[in-house]
Amino acid sequence: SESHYDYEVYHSLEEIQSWMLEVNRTHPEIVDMFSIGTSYEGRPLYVLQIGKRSRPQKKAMWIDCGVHAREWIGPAFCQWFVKEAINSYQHDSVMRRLMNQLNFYIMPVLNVDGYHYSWTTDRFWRKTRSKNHKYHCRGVDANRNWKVKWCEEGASSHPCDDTYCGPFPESEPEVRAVAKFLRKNKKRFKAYISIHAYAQMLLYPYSYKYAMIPNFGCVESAAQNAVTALYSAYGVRYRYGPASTTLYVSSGSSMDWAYRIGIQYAFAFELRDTGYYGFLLPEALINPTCTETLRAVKAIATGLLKKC
Amino acid sequence: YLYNNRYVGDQVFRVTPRDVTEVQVLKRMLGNIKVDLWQPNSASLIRHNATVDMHVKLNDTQGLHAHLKQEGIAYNVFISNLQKEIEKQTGYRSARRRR
Repeated sequence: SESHYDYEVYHSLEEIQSWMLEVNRTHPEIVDMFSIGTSYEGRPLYVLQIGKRSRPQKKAMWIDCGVHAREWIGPAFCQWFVKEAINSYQHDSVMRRLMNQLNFYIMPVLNVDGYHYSWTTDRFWRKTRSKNHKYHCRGVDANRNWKVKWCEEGASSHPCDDTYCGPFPESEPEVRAVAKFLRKNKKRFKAYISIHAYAQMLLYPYSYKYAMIPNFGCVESAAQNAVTALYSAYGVRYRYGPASTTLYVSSGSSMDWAYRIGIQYAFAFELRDTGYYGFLLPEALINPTCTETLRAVKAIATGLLKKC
Repeated sequence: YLYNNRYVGDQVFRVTPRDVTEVQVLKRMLGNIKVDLWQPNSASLIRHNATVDMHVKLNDTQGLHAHLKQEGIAYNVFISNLQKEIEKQTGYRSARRRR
């Protein structure tokens, strides 16, 4: 049951989906579970809407986890966020205000096929699991498959590469489903967050060029507040800034796509660590990593309710 | 064993190329052996003074050690046996499975 669910271990896709059904069943007043499509291998793409049911046109924040299969701390954080939101609604006034005024759309595992494959067969699988009939290699980098500067520098057009952009933009049903949902509801979405791992950074557009985004001041201060909040938990320092200068120039990612369709605050978190455990972050570090990241996400969400 | 013990002896190397020459040598090296780049995501993104972490299969580790030494490129191994780290990451899980 949900109360016995262990948020401090990694869970298989099946366990995560059962947990989502249970959370949806036990908290109907603030949770609504739905599917936005099916994956290449036919798995449902579940999303949890978290927030006090009230007027339909509430502002919204989207958080997706598990774009890259091997980055297990992502799905762990998405589950942690849902648990904290539900448990703290009664006694945390900040979370209660956020959930009264915002809807959070949490997608614990975007790349469901890849995640399952990383549990059962190859721990270091990164991509989706789509087949390319001309090559024996499978999978597309779901963060290089978005319709923005698609397949340019920093992505590969070779199906066997880990940064393969796919045969065409949104070729991956998982990416297409998320893009379709966000496009359909874009007026309500004020923030988009994608959770990744292995750099301890908070990145915002652009990835594909050195130019500054039009609302740079507001986004930069939101990022600064977020990493300050994150640091306050355990003193872990995150770098933050435009992805092109903070990390490297790469072709358009989901964050760039979200910004381009008009979502004013688009971020990509790169969670712990920076190269001690790499993708194998031990379960003992799930709690501190998720605790600090939750503070950062709450800081960004709180910023949405203020004027910048 | 998790993943049928397939990662026994695999290692993760960390190299920080000091200059453009070392970047080119490293890219050429990586063109000859199959590694799984942990960071950056692709060889084309390798820059000098930027960390490169790569997962190397057991059979290629000795060759890469020798090649890096021969080229005078400084490196270290931050995961010396990947299978052990995997067991440790989800040690709870396998224990859970045993339970």
